[in-house]
Amino acid sequence: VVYGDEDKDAPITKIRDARPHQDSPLTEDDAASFFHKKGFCLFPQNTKVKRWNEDYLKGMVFGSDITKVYSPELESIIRNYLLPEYHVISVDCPPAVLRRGPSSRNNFYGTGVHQDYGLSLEDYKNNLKAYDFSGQAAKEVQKKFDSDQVCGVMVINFWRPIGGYTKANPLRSKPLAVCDPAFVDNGDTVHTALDATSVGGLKGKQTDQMALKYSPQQQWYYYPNMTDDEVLVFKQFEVWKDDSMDKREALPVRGVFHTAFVDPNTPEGSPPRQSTECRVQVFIGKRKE
Amino acid sequence: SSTLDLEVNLPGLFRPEFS
Repeated sequence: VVYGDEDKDAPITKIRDARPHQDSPLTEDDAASFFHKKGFCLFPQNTKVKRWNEDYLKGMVFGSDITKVYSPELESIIRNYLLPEYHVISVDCPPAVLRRGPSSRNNFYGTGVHQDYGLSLEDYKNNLKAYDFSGQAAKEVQKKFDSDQVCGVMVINFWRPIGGYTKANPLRSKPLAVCDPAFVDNGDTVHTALDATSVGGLKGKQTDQMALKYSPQQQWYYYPNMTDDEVLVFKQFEVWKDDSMDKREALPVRGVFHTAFVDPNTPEGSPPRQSTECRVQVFIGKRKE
Repeated sequence: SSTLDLEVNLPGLFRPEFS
């Protein structure tokens, strides 16, 4: 498999414009309802974040707009719109965002279809261990998951352009394609790993994620022309205590496979994409009565 | 409004297996 921008041998895939499937103009309630059905949605949000801190350590020690502003904003979206039917036990927002594009620490794009955390809680913990310098992250997740009031855990990605994009001047370069997990067969997933040191992780560890075999039943979408006031929300991982944990082959695919791709409609000379990702871990309790 | 549906080469998708 070639991971690259010019992967002409990849299968030709239909990618649907998801905008006509949601209300226009976007509404929070309709976005939430789409998220329930598809595992992803375009959510309207005017963030008050001014500085997109990408230094996790600094953010943890000194705080940042991400800890002080973005984190409460995202928690409110999760509690009030994405998961209002559940008792949400905890929302763990990182103290920094993963930034992409010029002058960011990651001046490259996630080009290549993948899902980041695997299928089972073990997969997820493996991934955490690959980056965890404290050595405690996986244990803490297991401890939280095992607590009586918790029924499941989810990771939700908030993917947003930050290039000063407006309706008149929207994001045109390298949009994100997302795949509806309901149409992904477990048997078409490929369990993969990266040497953790190649992605800023720990020596001797491996990450844990998935690649995907092409199938004509898969349904791909994207949101053309995003602005700074829109955030693409997608589920990256989800397991429940009710799942049969012993067999990862038996788990349904719930995380959204995704990739950056070259949009043939991008005008020549469009500036490179500037965007952020914020991956939020949510421990979920019982359904509300 | 018109949709912007596409047909593109999605990078990194494994080709279907033929046997």
